Amino acid sequence: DVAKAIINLAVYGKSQNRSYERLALLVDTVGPRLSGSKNLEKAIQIMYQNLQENGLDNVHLEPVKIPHWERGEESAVMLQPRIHKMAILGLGSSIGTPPEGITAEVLVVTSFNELQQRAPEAKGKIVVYNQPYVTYAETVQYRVQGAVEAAKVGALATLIRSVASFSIYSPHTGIQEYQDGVPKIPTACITVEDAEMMSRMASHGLKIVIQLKMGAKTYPDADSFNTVAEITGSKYPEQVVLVSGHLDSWDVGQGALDDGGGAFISWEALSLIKDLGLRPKRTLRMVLWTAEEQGGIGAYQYYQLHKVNISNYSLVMESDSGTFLPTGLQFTGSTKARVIMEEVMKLLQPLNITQVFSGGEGTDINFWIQAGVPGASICDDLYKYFSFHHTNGDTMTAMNPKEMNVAAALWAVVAFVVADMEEMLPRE
Amino acid sequence: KAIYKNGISQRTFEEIKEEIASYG
Repeated sequence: DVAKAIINLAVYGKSQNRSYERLALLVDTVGPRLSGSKNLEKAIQIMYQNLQENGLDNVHLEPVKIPHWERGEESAVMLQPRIHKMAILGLGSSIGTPPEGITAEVLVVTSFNELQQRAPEAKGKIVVYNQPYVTYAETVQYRVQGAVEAAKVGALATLIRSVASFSIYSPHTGIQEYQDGVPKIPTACITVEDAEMMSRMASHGLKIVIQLKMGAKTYPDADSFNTVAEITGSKYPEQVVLVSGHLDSWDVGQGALDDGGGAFISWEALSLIKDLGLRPKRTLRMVLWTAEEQGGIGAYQYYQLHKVNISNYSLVMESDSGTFLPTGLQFTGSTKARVIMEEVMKLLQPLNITQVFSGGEGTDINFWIQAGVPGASICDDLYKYFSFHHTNGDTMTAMNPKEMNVAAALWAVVAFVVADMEEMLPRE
Repeated sequence: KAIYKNGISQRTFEEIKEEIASYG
């Protein structure tokens, strides 16, 4: 009854709360871990030491190159119709403003369509997007492409409503992308509250003027590492089940939820299995990715280096959407593999978490999934997750040790059983 | 070596089901 032993140890036994306490120690010590920052490299070195001290196998760092962008000093002040200092967060990879900033009238739009319809009005203006939140996957396009679309019609800068399910006046940062041949303009996220207020002001015909200052700057790529630790397989060591989370974060809060939780339940999964003296037939490999927030940069280089062994990967797992109380496992794979995973999840009956949903995914494992490797991720409270996501509220206070215990138990049972079954998961 | 490289399982689903149940 390996599954029960893992669950008891993780949720009721001496290992309960360990993932939370380990995470708190790291994020309290280091803080947030932006790609290219010293904080991130310090965190990697700390984790390298932690994993060696934990006695895991083949602990090593795989070198990669990652983007190095810094936020600098930034501010946005509404000058008309009244003075109002706005909370903003520059978006990742944005350029800065001139030292004196950009002072311009605002055009408020609620969609790309409206921007196109009112294109003549956008020239020489700061475009404010007040797009409604539908789902993160759907709404994030405004954050990612908002600057490019506005630049195409002559805007000077963009201020984009935070992509968030709930807001207490806290901006949500994130990556954005420029496009070759389109002028680069500064872009930042604003709070849901300010976006809605400006929308109301505009609908009453009020003229809105904002002064935007951003010291953002991009530097040459920096050196970093993906952090790897294993429990080497006893029978088929060349075959792999990959368990992962990412160690980098945005420069907000402590980077506890995104993705300290995912990284530390992945470590916890290996620790639990080791504590029980278990060794699966296949190798259990944990990877803590670097520079996920800039688009899976570390993970892509890992995939390029290791894809030659793709036929030996039975399952790739990433936890990167919260470690609140899981409601089930998200899975992508063949029908045959899915019914096997449904059997595996029955082992979590003691925790009453047995569902297998579709849509197993993760920025860092999607390369493998798109190439045909079965993939899994955790399904939990996404409304709560996106309330804290990429904000200064992403701290240990948003985390729950008991829920992390359950998430770690689920992660460990799934990883161990799939790694120990006689056959790999079948593919299409 | 019961590995699954060419897409053909060596085992029936019932066997796999029993194998998984043994972990519970």
